[in-house]
Amino acid sequence: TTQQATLMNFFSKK
Amino acid sequence: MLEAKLDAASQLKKIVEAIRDMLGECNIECNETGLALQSLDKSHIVLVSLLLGSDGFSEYRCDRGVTLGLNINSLATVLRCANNDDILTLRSEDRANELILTFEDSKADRISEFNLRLMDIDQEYLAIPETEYAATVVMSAAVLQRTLRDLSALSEAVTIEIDKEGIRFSAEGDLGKGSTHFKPCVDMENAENSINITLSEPVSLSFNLQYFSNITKASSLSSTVTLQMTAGMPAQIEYKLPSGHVRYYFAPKIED
Repeated sequence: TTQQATLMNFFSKK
Repeated sequence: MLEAKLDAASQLKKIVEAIRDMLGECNIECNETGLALQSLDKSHIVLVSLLLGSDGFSEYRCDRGVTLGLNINSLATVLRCANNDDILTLRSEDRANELILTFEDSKADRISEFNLRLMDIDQEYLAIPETEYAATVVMSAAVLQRTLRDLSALSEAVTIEIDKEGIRFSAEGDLGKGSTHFKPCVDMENAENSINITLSEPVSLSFNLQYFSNITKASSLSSTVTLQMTAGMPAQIEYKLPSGHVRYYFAPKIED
């Protein structure tokens, strides 16, 4: 099955 | 201070209407190059990046950076009071706590003024890495919106596969499954119906269709949309504006 990622999984905070 | 004039309020109205459902409180950063907004949607699945370049305004002045902290829905509400062909002026003094919007009809015998209260919003900013995308597809914005809407009848998720044969959108649910495949093509009559694919390697990602339908509300802003994808990264979906863009970074669903 798949699960929904969020952008925090890919982009770092400035 | 900021002073920016648009010859037609509709230019801003339709942009705000396209993004308002996804966003809440956000900061609009104004400087001499233009207005920029970067904000995560409430679920942190989509990042909206809006740029309105200063040359898109009939008059534009912003000698020192101004941050407009506001609720996008309040801005949309005030903009509803403007006729599409009104001349729209945005004005805000430095460190002011209000944004002044004036709407003038072209014969300049009716002028409305609204003062939108501004807020201090400490918003988290994400660093968007420069990404080499494996696949870039330029296609009709309306065709993308329609294709995704059809598949949302089958499932809450769509899988997008791009290879040298073309781009396939597919969905599978309790009802059954469905898919639409587009071959690369050039439409000489109306270019926006062309499907242009640039591929360095095939890629396949899945996305939530509810969020995708919010994104494709921007189809009213541009006749074409650019989809950029690479394995294991958020997709970049861009609608170009006359002098700027509305760009979405969209987190995929991942195999767990």
